[in-house]
Amino acid sequence: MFEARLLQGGLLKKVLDSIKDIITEGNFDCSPNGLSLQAMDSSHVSLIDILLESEGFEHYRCDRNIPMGLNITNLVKMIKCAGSEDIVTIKCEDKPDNVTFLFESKDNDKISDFEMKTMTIDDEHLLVPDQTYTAVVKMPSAEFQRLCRDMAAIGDTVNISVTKEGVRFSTTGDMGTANITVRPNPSGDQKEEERTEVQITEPVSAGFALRYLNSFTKATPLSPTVTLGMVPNLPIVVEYKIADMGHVRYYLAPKIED
Amino acid sequence: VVGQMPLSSFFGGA
Repeated sequence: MFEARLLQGGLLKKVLDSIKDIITEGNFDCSPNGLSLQAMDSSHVSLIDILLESEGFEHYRCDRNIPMGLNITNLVKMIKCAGSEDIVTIKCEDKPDNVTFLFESKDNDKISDFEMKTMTIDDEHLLVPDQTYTAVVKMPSAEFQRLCRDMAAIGDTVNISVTKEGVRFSTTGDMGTANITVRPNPSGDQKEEERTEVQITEPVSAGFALRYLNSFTKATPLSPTVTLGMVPNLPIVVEYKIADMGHVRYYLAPKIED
Repeated sequence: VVGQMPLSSFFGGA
């Protein structure tokens, strides 16, 4: 059986907000290490990779690997019924036909339980290699969100160029062009999460669909910083770390020109 | 033509 108790139930809402615009269903994999999800959008150009480590839960029990196929739209409806301060417990059997969600109010004066049907999802599981990125950019997540939103007002594709001087975001649309350069500022008085840091072995440049990047920024409430990892001609990774718990990562294929 | 390759062309299947 699987049983996991999460003190910050609000975290689950934030995690679902970060994926609900991209996928409609997914297999949550319950394993002794934690709860994970890998799922692609319907056009198979972007991938979501979530890990919630077992240590991040107040109580965690998982005897064997259990795939829990869930409809994300329905899951959002159920988790919405939890208060943002509620303690959430997720429970299911080894071969679950349904999953139980238990919500306890912080003061323990209200207890709700919801049972949701599982579904069999035949998805393609990809092996994402542990790779060394040619360029890694760490920046405030709110800044990245703002930047993607601004760029999307002008064009559909953003070109991201990373040099040691900084990161240049450029787009072109019917009305004109936009360029925003974010420079690394590690020597300032900013707190760590307000800094922009760039680490590169060589300059990298590639174009990406803003529609997807904008969806990824729905994860902003999960972390004060976001990390972008790029390798020439490979998908970009956009990572939001969840404190003491794991991460939400997105991979997006670069645009190609024939 | 500008397009995107599916992710499976970059990452192998499990």
